[in-house]
Amino acid sequence: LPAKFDWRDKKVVTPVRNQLSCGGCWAFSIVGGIETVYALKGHPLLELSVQQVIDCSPRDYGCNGGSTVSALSWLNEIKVKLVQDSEYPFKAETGTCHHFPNSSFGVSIKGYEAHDFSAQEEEMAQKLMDSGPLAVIVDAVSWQDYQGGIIQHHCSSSEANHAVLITGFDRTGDVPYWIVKNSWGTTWGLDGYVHIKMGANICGIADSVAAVFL
Amino acid sequence: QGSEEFHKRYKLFQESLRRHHFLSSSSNATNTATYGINQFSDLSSEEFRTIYLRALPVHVPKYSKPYKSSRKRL
Repeated sequence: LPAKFDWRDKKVVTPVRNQLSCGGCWAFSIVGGIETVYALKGHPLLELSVQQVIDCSPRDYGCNGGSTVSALSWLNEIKVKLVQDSEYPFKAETGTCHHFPNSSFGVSIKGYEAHDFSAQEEEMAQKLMDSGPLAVIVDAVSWQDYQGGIIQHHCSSSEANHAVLITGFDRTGDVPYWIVKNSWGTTWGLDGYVHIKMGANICGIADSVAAVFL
Repeated sequence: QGSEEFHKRYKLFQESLRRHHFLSSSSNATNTATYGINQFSDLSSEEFRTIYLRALPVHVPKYSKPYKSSRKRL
């Protein structure tokens, strides 16, 4: 593994978004991953519709919550074409699912995998480099007050409650850490990102890890 | 200012200052996280949890490295 790796350096990560008072973190994390993998395939970096996933994923609860894995399963089964964010913009509330003609532009996934990487964070870093950003579920209770630095304490590995997207890692300093994109706007944390210590399953970051294929 | 809502939010903000103090004091190592005022400082922990922490955890299989045969390794 390299000492440092970040998909942002390749200009394939969309800007941090703000979920406002909608509990749609699960949709933000997987759409962020799909956007990057789409760009890695040689396409332009586009912002895709999070609202489409919030409104349409049938086994989830829109702004009242959902699961990254069940949403990915639906995207994969139906080969749903995710339209651009500009076409189906975020409203911060659950709405009626809009359907688009088959001929209209959209990005669909070819597959996904979801695994528990606890005690295998080296392999998880390799997966990040091979497949693209990783959608993970963490315990983010203490993140309410986070301002910066590397989170090493004050969260649990058994109470997952928030979905985010890992875009990279940095092992150049004393404390190696994951670089994690959140969906609480750019004023939160480190320009919308948070650093989590690597190698100890802090906040349960390695317990539920999903990667998409396009 | 002066409204019931203002007093509620001000109290929650003061509670958040105590919480920041606890979170910051219990970690003495360098390179550790800092906690302080942000856009969530006038929310109670319960409100924060109810609004923002809505991901449903799922049990996924343990990752196992792809098998490489000894012939391939040779």
